[in-house]
Order: sequence, then C-alpha cells, then structure tokens
Amino acid sequence: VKEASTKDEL
Amino acid sequence: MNIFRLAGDLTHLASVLVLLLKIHTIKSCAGISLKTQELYAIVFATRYLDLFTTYISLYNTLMKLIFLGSSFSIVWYIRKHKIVRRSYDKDQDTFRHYFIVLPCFVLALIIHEKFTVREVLWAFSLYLEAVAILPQLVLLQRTRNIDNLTGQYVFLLGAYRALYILNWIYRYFTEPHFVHWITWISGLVQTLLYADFFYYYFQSMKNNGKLQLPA
Repeated sequence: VKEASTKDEL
Repeated sequence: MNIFRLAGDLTHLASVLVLLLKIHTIKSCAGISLKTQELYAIVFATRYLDLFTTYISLYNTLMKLIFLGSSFSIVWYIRKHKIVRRSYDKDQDTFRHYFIVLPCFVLALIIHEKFTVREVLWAFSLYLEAVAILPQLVLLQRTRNIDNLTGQYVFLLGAYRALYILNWIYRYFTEPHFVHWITWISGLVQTLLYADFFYYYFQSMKNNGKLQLPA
C-alpha cells in the first residue's frame, strides 16, 4: 500500500 | 483532506493575508520582523520546489502559489517599497537569522527521510519553519506592546500549526503507515514556541487591554 506521506500537505 | 487540515491551511492563509493587507493599506510595517518574513520566504521556496514537477491537486498548487507570492511580496514591501521601508525598525530587528538557517541546514543533512536534494531541502524547510517566528517574537518582546494586527498575525500562525497537529493525530488514526517523526516533531516544537505568546495573548483578551509582553 502506498506510504501515506505528509508531502501532500502544505 | 480533513477538517483540521483545511482549517489549518485557511488559518495560515488568513495570517499572511492579514499581514499583506495591513502593510498594503496603512503602508507601514511597524512591529513586523523582516527577518521572520525572509525566513518564511525561504521555507516556502525550499518546500514548494516540487510545485512544477509533481501535481497533487489544484487546491495544493493554488495554495502553494499564494503562499510563495504573498511571502515574497511581503519581503519586497518591507525592503523595497519607498513608504513602507521607512517604518521598518532595522535596529530593533537584529536577530541574526543566519544562526537559525545554518543549524537547520546541518540538522537536515543529518536527519532526513532520504538523502536526496529534495528530501534534505524538505526537512530543512520543516526545521526552519519551526523556528522562523523567533525573530518576530524577539521583536515583540523588545517593542513591548504590539498593535493587534501583528498580534493577530502571530496568533493565526500559531493556530495554523496547532490545527495541523490535530490533523496529524487524525491521520495517524485513519491512515495506515502514517508515521512521520520529522514533520511531527518540528511541528510540535513550532507550536510550543507559540505557547507563551498564546498565554499573554489570551491574558490581554481577558482584560482587553493592550497586549503587554513581559520584559
């Protein structure tokens, strides 16, 4: 499963 | 996207727009630390590098453009605008912010998720954001009482990061593998830095006097 990252945050 | 994160982003957006509006309308930047604004410009520049390479969502791209645009235009206003720059108190805003930038960069070289340019700069931007408010807090201590727009600016910034912590807690419980110590620790440190400001801010709201910070 794709690692949920905080990179999609601002 | 959850409500905490959306509220956090909107609060963050409000903080920069309040500041930009203040500077633009009253043509003054009294009480605002240029150093903090420059640090925020660096934070956004180093974190939003991926703006042109990876597309996450329209919302994400739009907000990044607004944050980049507003932080750089605030720096431009204070440095270059012929009227605004006169109200900049440079001999009070003396926090040597290179003492902040270098340790953050060294720390990013040591602690990061992957040793690539983008990841190291991303970690650097998180550490830098955590401490970027310091010159502004030092300036507030020096100038003692502050006009409430600056107080609102710092308050909104603190609220944005506090909401993000709720967002990370929410995501931790709802998304698998959502463990990101770098983001969490730097976000927590940043919020703690605001804690004492919040204390005095609420005190002044209670006795609705001018916000007086202790010496």
